[in-house]
Amino acid sequence: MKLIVAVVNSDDSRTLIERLMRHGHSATVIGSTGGFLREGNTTIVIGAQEDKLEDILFVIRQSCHTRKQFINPLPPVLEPGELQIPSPIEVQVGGATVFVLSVERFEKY
Amino acid sequence: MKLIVAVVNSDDSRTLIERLMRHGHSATVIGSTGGFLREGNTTIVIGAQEDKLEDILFVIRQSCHTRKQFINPLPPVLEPGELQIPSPIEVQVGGATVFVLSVERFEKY
Amino acid sequence: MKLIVAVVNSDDSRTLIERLMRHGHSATVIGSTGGFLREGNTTIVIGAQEDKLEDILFVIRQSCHTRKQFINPLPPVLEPGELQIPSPIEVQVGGATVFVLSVERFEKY
Ligand SMILES: Nc1ncnc2c1ncn2[C@@H]1O[C@@H]2COP(=O)(O)O[C@H]3[C@@H](O)[C@H](n4cnc5c(N)ncnc54)O[C@@H]3COP(=O)(O)O[C@H]2[C@H]1O
Ligand SMILES: Nc1ncnc2c1ncn2[C@@H]1O[C@@H]2COP(=O)(O)O[C@H]3[C@@H](O)[C@H](n4cnc5c(N)ncnc54)O[C@@H]3COP(=O)(O)O[C@H]2[C@H]1O
Ligand SMILES: Nc1ncnc2c1ncn2[C@@H]1O[C@@H]2COP(=O)(O)O[C@H]3[C@@H](O)[C@H](n4cnc5c(N)ncnc54)O[C@@H]3COP(=O)(O)O[C@H]2[C@H]1O
Repeated sequence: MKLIVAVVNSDDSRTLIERLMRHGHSATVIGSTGGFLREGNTTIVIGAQEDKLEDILFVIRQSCHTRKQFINPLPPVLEPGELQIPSPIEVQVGGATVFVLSVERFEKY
Repeated sequence: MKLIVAVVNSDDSRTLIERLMRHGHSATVIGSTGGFLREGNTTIVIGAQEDKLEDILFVIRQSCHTRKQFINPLPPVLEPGELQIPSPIEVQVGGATVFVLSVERFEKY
Repeated sequence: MKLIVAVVNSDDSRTLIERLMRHGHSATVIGSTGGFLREGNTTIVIGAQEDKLEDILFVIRQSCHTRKQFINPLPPVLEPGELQIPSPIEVQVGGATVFVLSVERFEKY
């Protein structure tokens, strides 16, 4: 059993979940926030047998696409003596960041 | 140290948390949503020494019971040429889905 | 690749995130609730290469400090025959509870 933790762009999460369900997978959806942009995104937790992993990764890759965006990051907490020159920066958002963990024990009650 | 991730029905989570606390365990509660029914449920994260695992699983089993429910799943995103014939289906909900992960390092500051 | 799951006091989380970002780390922030005090706190998920782990733990330790607080815990669900004598108790809150998990596979799409 593997536990897949995927952080995806909220715009992509509905399509992703529907496709995962149609492929017969199970998933739990958690609202989250990006540390850098401070924008809402979605963390999806999927427990699956090892033989389903490739299909799940395929569905994630298919449903989540990366795109460029200009943003103004939060002004950081300045240490004494630090200077802050704010300017918009281009970051790559969307896409998916996926962690696969090994499950030692799985129970359903 | 183990990290237990349990997805439970929100109706059961209050009783479950109270029992876990009374047994001296620690837990963090995260609101979540089921991928299939799109209904709110609860994800509980419990870090515990290995010798506490059986008691935690016992408390989860005791507090979360499975029951049947009729639902209309979300109409899926249709691929070209696909037909959709909606009809209510009976699913089994409640209960608990539990993943036990191995913790490589634990720190408290 | 490691997955760091840190539960921290919400008052500390903003400073913590800013410092993590300034150090070039990535993080996802999830609102959560303590099982015992039932107060809001913050769960932070950080995926990082092994050589960044010490710096991340240093930033967490530096940003999250422990303090004492008097509270009235929730009246528990009483089993038949149990007596409840409520009195405020002093607990230690704040600080950080940190779990480091091993990531079997990491993907970015
Ligand atoms: N310290 C930093 N300095 C400069 N640029 C930074 C940065 N941290 C993030 N970025 C950039 O900003 C984008 C949004 O990051 P955010 O933290 O809001 O939102 C992130 C975060 O919620 C999550 N994420 C990505 N990598 C993660 C990791 N290693 N651990 C935990 N969450 C991660 O996925 C979302 C999208 O990440 P993605 O990599 O596609 O896109 C990131 C990345 O291109
Ligand atoms: N392997 C896993 N990984 C991550 N999270 C998991 C999981 N297995 C269960 N969960 C979580 O637990 C909730 C209850 O699952 P349960 O299996 O009892 O009850 C499920 C199951 O009987 C059924 N179901 C779930 N996915 C299905 C699918 N793709 N096709 C048909 N039925 C599905 O619908 C009920 C409600 O599912 P829902 O997704 O709303 O809510 C799920 C989901 O949030
Ligand atoms: N092993 C673990 N697994 C998962 N999450 C964990 C954890 N250890 C700590 N946490 C999370 O960190 C928060 C702060 O825990 P801390 O141990 O500093 O401070 C705790 C602790 O001093 C005390 N406490 C927790 N559970 C207790 C229990 N069953 N009996 C007596 N005191 C308890 O109350 C404070 C607040 O606890 P609360 O549950 O509201 O909030 C907890 C919980 O959300």
